[in-house]
Amino acid sequence: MLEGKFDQASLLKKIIDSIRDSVKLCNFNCSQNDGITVQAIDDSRVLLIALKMDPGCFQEFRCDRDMVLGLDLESLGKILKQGNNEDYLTLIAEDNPDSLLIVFEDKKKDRISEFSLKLMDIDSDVLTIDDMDNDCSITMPSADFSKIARDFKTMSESLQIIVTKESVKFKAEGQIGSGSVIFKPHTDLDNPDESIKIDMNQPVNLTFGAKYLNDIVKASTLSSTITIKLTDKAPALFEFKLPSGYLRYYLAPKFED
Amino acid sequence: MSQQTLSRFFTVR
Repeated sequence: MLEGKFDQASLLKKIIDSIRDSVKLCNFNCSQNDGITVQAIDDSRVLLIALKMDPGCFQEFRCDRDMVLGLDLESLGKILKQGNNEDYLTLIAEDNPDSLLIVFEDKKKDRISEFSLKLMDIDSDVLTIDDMDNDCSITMPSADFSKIARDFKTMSESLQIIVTKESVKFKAEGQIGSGSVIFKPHTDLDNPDESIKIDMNQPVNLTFGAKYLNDIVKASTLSSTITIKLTDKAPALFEFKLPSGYLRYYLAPKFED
Repeated sequence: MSQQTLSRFFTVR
């Protein structure tokens, strides 16, 4: 049996809102030690989502035996809208379930809402992601990165990320012209999350589809910082930390064959 | 510039 209780329904709502425009169907893998993990690839096979909600994400978590919950995220999203952000949210599934029970509890009133979501058999490929040695790692405020991704998408289909030891530069070239934003590393002692950290072994210059970056930055609601790991001619990793665990996006770059 | 897919970099299990 699975029973996972979130202190705030908003956490799961934000997570699902961050991924449901990229993937529609996915398997939630549940286990006592790892909590709930998800790996899903978008239809174009350009973007991969790796979610890890450790047991620490939950106020209470038990999972007596490993189970897989096949979920339609659009349907799950509809149910999650029914609860309030501050409600307790509990996911309950029996062994070999054909449905997932979702329970909202208002913390102040005696109100309990229960929903049952039909589960699906989802046949999905699982990709093996080796630990990559990265050429660069950037940690910056997620709001700043989100603004760049959203603004530059109006100018170009692609966003170039150029990292040197001194700076990270985001650049877009479109029909109307071009633009760039440069960030230099800095440490904000009063607001550490406002700091910009650049670790570089080798400079990189990579180009990504603006559409995918726009999907990725939907997760900015989950964490005030984002870590971007880049390697020449390889997929980039965009990571948002959860209270315990992470939401990662692997995005394949664009380049000449 | 052409968009690469992840299959090119990661192996399917």
